[in-house]
Amino acid sequence: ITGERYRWSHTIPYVLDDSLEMNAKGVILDAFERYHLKTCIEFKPWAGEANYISVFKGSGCWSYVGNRHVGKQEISIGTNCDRIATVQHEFLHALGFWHEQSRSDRDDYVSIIWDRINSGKEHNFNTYNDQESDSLNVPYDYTSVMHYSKTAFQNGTEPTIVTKIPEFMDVIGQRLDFSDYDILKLNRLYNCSSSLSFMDSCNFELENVCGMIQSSADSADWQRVSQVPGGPENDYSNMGQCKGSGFFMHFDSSSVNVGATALLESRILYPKRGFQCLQFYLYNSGNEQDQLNIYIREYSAGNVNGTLTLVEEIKEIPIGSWKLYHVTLKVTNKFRVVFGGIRGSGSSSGGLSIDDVNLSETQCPHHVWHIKNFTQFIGSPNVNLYSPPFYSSKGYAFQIQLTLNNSTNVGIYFHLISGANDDQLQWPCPWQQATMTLLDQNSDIRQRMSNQRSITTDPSMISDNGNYFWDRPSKVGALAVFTNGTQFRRGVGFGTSAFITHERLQSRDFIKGNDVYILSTVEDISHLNSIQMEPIISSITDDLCTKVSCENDGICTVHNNKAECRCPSGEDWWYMGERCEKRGSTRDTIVIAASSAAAAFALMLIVTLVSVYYTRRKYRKKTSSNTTNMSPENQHAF
Amino acid sequence: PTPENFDVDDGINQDIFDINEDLGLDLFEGDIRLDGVQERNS
Repeated sequence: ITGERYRWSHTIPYVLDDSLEMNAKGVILDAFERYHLKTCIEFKPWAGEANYISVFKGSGCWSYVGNRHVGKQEISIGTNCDRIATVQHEFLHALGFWHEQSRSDRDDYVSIIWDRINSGKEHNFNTYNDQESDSLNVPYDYTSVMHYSKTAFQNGTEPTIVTKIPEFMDVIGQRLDFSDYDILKLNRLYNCSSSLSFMDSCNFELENVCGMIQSSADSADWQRVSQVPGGPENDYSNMGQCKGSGFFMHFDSSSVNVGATALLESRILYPKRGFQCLQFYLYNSGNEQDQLNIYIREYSAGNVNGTLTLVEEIKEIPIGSWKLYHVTLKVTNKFRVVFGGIRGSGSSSGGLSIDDVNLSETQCPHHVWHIKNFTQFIGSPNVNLYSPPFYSSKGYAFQIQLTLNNSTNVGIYFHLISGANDDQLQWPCPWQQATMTLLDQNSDIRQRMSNQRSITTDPSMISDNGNYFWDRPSKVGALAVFTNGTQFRRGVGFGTSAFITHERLQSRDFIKGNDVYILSTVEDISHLNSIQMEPIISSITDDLCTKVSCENDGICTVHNNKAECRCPSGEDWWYMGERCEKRGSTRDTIVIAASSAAAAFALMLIVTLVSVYYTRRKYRKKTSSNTTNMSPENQHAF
Repeated sequence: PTPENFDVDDGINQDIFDINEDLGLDLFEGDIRLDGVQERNS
């Protein structure tokens, strides 16, 4: 939308309303993380700023366009809107974005089939001229998260939007993640030059290897190569598709003695958040005894050469294939990441190779499900894949199921399964949010459009048979068997049959080198449940607060067994009084101060004038009495 | 028998506009609220 008045500052205050579903709250926070990674827009809890976004559960999914300067500006994330790309879409509206197909040059790229549009809905296909809307010199974007899908507002089954390039027919309306052009536009609109959480990405295509350096305190070096005789035959970024490119870093363990090390150090990095996730692909063509150590060289005022700290030892690296690794870091001072290749015992005809390194200040996924030779499963009837068993940080055992038996859609489901900690856990399982991500394996984390869905365990949810849905799997689950023959119980899967279409799955880099990665994180989000957080306090509060009503969005709290209103306030305004009924502002204070000063001045002026008047009157009387005794000559001389 | 899976999407990949249309909302361009009463573009 054209006009600076519609812009927000780079840091946008927000409130997650209590009306939101628990799953939606977690998804919104995940969407904020995507903004933090790819743009300079940051979201922070509202602390009284004049304008802020309030996300609530209204009817449907909607937003206003741009900053309306109304104080509390609403976004609705209603039922079925709790998907990360939907949240990204609605927030892009709030940041000032219209839909992609309403651009002034729309008709150059898509045809609107007017007679297939629901009667009365034609207005949804209006375009804006370049006085109302600015495409910021960015090309028309079929992949935008802001584009309608081909079926939008249709009256039958035929598409209402036909792309002029047929290959994009099923691309429009995809809600995976921000497209490259979405990011370009947003960053241009808000003059972004950096983001909160992105740190570095390196696919070793450039000879400067992203500023990485060879350490002098080791016995071997890493080399930038495009292939190694013992493997890999090509890099992971391009999979050897481009001749003359496709480089990676290789530590040749076959040419050094046992125990030899090669340290490759990243450029100096400056953390902002204090936690990082390092991701990279690793290939072993040496020996299973070879290992990769990940170190941090951290600099402080007292140690200018940095202190080298071992973070993780990666051992038993499988031979003959690229594999994705994640390493969690917690660094607060400036630092380097150090890749340390170590020659193990046993024969080696190759070594260790690394490619597609990404470092961001985000949380690493808790579990990685690596599905090899994926294409063999596509098109086979009755193929449902189950992940290995995983444990959440709270101790719940779970599995992820990928359903491939539908010809159009791929489904994904989360199952609780019987596990070793079940006796110590709370049942039905309360407020665990499972986030399942099909990884787009683009070499640059900023260009990935991964497909993600989250579900949350609601302990009060009842199944059709009357059981608690998220009760202990050994009680409500069905018997199942692992491939090693061990029996266990698996609860009913909870997820979606429409996770992604087969067509989309085979696009981008979801399948790369015939491998697919499903990343999963299961975390406790009960802290987002404001009612459940303080159940005792809230019940007392409820009792005492029933007799007290706070005005102007004030909140009733109990203090020393007495109900009190906590009144809202902003940077330059506040409410006060027992019921928050009075409004104050710095402007009022200025007005009072100015009025007082003016009144004091007026009073002083009156006193002065009165004094002068009486003094002069007295003086005149005196003068006139003197004049009667004076001669005219004297008067003149005077 | 207990079904193996519970599908939150009921088998349909509903887009934002489908969700809002099913709810009978007549928002501007499907999901945009405008200032004032009228949502639809005049």
